Amino acid sequence: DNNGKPKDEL
Amino acid sequence: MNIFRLTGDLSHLAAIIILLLKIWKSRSCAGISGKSQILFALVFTTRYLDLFTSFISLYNTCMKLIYIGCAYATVYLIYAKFRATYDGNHDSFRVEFLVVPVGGLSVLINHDFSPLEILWTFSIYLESVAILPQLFMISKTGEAETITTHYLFCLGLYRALYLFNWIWRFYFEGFFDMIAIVAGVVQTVLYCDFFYLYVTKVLKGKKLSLPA
Repeated sequence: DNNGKPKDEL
Repeated sequence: MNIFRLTGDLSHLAAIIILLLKIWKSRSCAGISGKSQILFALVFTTRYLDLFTSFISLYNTCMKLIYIGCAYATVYLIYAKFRATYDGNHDSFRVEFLVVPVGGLSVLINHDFSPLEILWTFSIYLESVAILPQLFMISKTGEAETITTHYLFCLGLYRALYLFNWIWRFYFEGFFDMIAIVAGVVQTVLYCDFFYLYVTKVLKGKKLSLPA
C-alpha cells in the first residue's frame, strides 16, 4: 500500500 | 513511469483535447453531457489539491494544470459560451445519486481519515462513475456523433491502460493502491459495452446508433 507517500499518478 | 502509464496519460489528454476541439470547432455542445463534464472538473479539483502540498515532477504538475484548465474550459463552453446548443432535456441523469453515495463511501473507506486524503478518495470514486450521465444521455437519444465516440474511446482506454500500469507496478515496484485499483476496474468495466459498440460499428465506418 502506498499510504503516506505522495501520489505520483494523475 | 512505464509505457502503460505514459500512454494512459496521453490517451486521457487526447480525450480531453478531442472534446474541447469538437465543441470549439462545431460551435456546439450537442450530444455532450454537461453534468459529466462538471463531475470531471470536480474530480480534478478534489484530486489535485496536492499541487499545493507536494511537488512530484514537472511532468506531474504540468499535466495536472492542463487537465484542470481543460476541464473548466469545457464546462465554460457548455454552460456559458455555447449554452444555446446544450441539450439539457436529454442530460437528465440525477447526479446527486452519484455524488452523495460516493461522498459517503470516501468518508468510510479511505487510506487515512484526513481532509486531503478523503478528497483524493472522493475524486477516485467519483471518476469511476462520472461518465454515467454521458452514457445515459447516449442511451436516451439512441445515438452519438462519431467524434464523441472517439472521445469516449480515449477516455475509456486511459483507465484500461492504467490497469496494466498497476499490474506492472505491482510486479516491478511492489506498489499497489487498492482504492485506485478497485475504482479503476469499475470505471473500465462501465466502458466495456461502449468499447464493443465502438469496435463493431464506429471502426467499420458506421455511426453509433442504438437499436430502438
